[in-house]
Amino acid sequence: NGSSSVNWPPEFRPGEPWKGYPNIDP
Amino acid sequence: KVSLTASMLASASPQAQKQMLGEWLFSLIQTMHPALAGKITGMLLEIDTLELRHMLESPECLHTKVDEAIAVLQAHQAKETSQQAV
Repeated sequence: NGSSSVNWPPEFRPGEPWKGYPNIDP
Repeated sequence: KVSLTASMLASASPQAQKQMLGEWLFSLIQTMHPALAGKITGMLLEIDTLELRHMLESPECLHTKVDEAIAVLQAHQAKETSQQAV
């Protein structure tokens, strides 16, 4: 396993809405 | 340049606050670490909004957090690289 860490951390792109991390505030 | 004040944040929703802080962090980090700015901003947005607002008023605190984020990111990338090499 371990594939879930590949895309960490999510990248912030200016001008695009920040979706943030899953499970922060439902 | 993005300018941001505590009063601007106070009138925004929690999600909008993260967005505003993200734009502000990105503009600052981009001048220090252009290649990593997006990732570092993403990591710093994990931090509690109250603490991010403190960083807004304390450049020293901001730099400390940016340095920490870079160290964590580099350690993470080194780990991934070594795993791929196996």
